[in-house]
Amino acid sequence: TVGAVAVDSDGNIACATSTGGMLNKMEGRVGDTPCIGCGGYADNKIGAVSTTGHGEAIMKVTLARLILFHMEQGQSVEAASDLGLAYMKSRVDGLGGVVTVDPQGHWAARFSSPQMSWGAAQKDTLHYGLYTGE
Amino acid sequence: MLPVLVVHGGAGHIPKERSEKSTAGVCSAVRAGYAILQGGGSSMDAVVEAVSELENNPSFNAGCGSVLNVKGEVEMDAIVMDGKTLGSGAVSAVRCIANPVQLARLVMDKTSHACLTAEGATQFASAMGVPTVPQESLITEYSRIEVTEIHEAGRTVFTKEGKMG
Repeated sequence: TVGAVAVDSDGNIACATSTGGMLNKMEGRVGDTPCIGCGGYADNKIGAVSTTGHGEAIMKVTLARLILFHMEQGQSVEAASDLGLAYMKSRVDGLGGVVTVDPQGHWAARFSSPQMSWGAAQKDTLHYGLYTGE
Repeated sequence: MLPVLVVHGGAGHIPKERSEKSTAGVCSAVRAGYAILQGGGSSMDAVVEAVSELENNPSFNAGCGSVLNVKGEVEMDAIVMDGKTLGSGAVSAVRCIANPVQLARLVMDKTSHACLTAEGATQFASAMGVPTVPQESLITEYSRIEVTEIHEAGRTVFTKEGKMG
């Protein structure tokens, strides 16, 4: 799965996610990616999230919208992302990762899986990582 | 307002031999999308550009490089969402197109629906002039090896991480 979130100079926010799905899946299986609030969500008033990971688990907790709910409650992008991923792990034993932005341009790339490749650009600076803590 | 773009190339276990290509791929996608933001472009244009680049990179599980289903075929899903209007578009179980994310955007821009699936998505792509590509062009040697190893081992998935999409 791949995905992106962005805030432009007008303050508009968007997300996109795309996937080949799950290895050896049944024909016709559809996971979280094309489901609003699961594979992604964007709202100028709150922020945007793109997700990756255990698709069925992400769907059960509507991970993207759950993270934005935590942001609506005042959590930072990092804290909200971690709270959403922790809830998914504790409730449905699911692992995954997210990229998140808020309307002020704060961003996060967080994951509960062993690895997630990610990259970010802001103020002409490129950030990237693969392991926790990078 | 400071523009920002963040991308991911998927969660799970990334084999060491693929980690450098994966990191290079996300960095390249970020540069492509961020250039649009720097030029005054929209966040929607930026995320679609970044994800299209990742779909075209065989190191990632989307577009070219998608994992194979139980029949050894490619079925892809994608979504876009616009935070200004809450407009969204998605496709699921779509086959034989290079960039499902661009088709998802067409669903958002050109229809009153939120998601088109399978044959209907393919028909919509054709109506929109989106070219079809041979399924073989989306399948990498790595994808073939992955699914072959599972079948030979008589398993449905590799590991818990292997279940990730």
